Amino acid sequence: QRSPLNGFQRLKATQLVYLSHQREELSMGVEECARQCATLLDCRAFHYNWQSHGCQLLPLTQHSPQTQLQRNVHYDLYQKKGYVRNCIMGDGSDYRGTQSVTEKGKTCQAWRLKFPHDHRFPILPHNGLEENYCRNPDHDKRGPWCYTTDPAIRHQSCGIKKCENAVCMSCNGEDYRGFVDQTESGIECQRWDLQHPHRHPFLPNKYPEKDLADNYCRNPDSSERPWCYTIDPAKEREYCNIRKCTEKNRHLPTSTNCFRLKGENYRGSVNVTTSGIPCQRWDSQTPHRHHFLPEKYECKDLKENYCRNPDGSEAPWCFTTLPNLRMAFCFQIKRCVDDVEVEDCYHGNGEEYQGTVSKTRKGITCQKWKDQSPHRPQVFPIKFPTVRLEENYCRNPDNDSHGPWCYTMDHNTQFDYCAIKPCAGDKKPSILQNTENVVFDQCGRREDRAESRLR
Amino acid sequence: VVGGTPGNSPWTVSIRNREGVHFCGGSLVKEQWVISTRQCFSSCDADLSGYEVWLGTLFKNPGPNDPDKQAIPINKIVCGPSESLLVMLKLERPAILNQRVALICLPPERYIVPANTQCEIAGWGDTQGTGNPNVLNVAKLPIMSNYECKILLRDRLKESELCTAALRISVGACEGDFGGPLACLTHDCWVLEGVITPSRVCASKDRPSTFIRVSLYVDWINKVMKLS
Repeated sequence: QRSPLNGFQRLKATQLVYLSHQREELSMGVEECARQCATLLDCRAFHYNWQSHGCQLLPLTQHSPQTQLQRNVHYDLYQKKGYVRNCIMGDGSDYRGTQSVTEKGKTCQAWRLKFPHDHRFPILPHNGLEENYCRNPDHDKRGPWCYTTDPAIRHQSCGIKKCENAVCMSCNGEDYRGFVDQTESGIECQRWDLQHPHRHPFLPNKYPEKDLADNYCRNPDSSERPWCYTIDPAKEREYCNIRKCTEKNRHLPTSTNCFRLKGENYRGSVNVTTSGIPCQRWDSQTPHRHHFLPEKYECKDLKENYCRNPDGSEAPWCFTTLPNLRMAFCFQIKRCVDDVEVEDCYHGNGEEYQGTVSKTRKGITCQKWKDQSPHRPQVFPIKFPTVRLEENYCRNPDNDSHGPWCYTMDHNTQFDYCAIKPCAGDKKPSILQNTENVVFDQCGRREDRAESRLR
Repeated sequence: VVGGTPGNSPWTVSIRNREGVHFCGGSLVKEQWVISTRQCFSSCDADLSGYEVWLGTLFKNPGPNDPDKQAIPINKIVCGPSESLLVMLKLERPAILNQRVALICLPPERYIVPANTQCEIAGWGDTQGTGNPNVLNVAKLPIMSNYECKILLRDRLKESELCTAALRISVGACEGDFGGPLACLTHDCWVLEGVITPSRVCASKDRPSTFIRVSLYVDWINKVMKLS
């Protein structure tokens, strides 16, 4: 059940641009393309064109001279792992990286030379003895090595780390981004972007921040540690063996009275859900059985029955003490205010505001009113000649009742209100005083079944 | 919804996380726009890829072959004015309107719903043993004036909120209904007058419920739809 793609690292929407003659594109499936590249000794990578289903085999990688990576939405670039990974699996005999210095800092001797050290390794198409790069042509247990340019030291190990030791994991390894691609029992992992042999919900596009790259071990579901689906049809998934970081974890700011983002660092003592249902203790399995055992999730601070977010849910939550309501959020905990400090004030709706504040309430810089990017404004100086739409200053040309605003320099935020507040003592008229008849010019309708038609 | 009955609310949508689990409600105000509440989302520029809005289904967990279900990915989140606690969600593609999926209209700007107007809330949230926990439940609630409500809540009420009357039995929104609509029938039209916000109690009797007053933010809602 192993996919030939398993031997490749994928770069999405990327094309490798190089000067030498471009190879032709042959129409075939992506796995067939990988199969062909895997068997050809001079194939190091391939482009796959998802629009034309074209396969282009490449004799070079991003580390080859005179190559450049370029964005191209139609192409994915697949490179053989040995050429792009900076750690080794097993004895590293498939290592094809470009390290050329030993662990003690000695420069490697080029493999084609017999001086200062004569040797018996011929340069063959399959052994990768290029330039003076570290290699392991004799399957040495210590991994890739080289002859050194120091006449006194014949050869030395390059000290390239094993992938399971190269990157360590903290907490439960949700942030593990290393290159281990096999489970603790040695089964190769299934690629996250494939649905065979095991169908699964963890599509890489759906979980962009989880980095479900290739077939590397990851922890997208807050399991105890990183894991993967395996290529063995009889074994759906298994944990991977990854070193735990011994150094102190990065200090992330915790909060007790409010929570930021999803509240994964909330450490307060609220212990009821939004509507006041008491929480179940994390160390208890009744009324709800669960796998969030405090001792297995040390970094998550699953103390008592406090609201916590050990699994990246939308907000702190807990299992409830009601048997028919398994979990509920603790939305009553306030979000920490993330608005920036205001620097000015406005009267009324701020339609007369002529100040120079030019950032939004979130601290994003405003776009100049006359500019066309990142957003193409529908409100611009020529259209509103009476309003001084200068520079990128906050203004209120449309008399927005929520105050001055601007287009922002953030691609994802078209416009936003500014870091300005209503001036003290400037009271807006109450809306509750004025309840005259209002005309409804649009309507929401639904088909209700008439009671007489029910029977 | 506590104290409701299985019902029809074609503008009420279910917001689902990446695992397909319902976590909040919302209201369809345009084919490509849903209104919900800020508390349901981690940030104003959260990456919501993988999150979806489900429309057209009455079931909390519809089967894979439910012909009425429309699952549409969320493309973008826009936060409302800070005190509003509203968010607008832009859908990746427009919803297809039909018997089960309909738009709800917005109130006129700064419109005050008269007291005693009949309204209803809808959601797939906790029922506390009432209604049917597997389907969309709807409950009727009459509007209470801010003046009366303020007295009952001992002054803890803003103009940007509106109230429904305290009833003798427990009726109201609960866990999982947050972000959903308070829809009121005015001039034969269903109007989105309120948005359900997280509250400290689910439907306690003899106590009014509060909602975000949508009419105060209609200008912002229209502006977002026009500019984005």
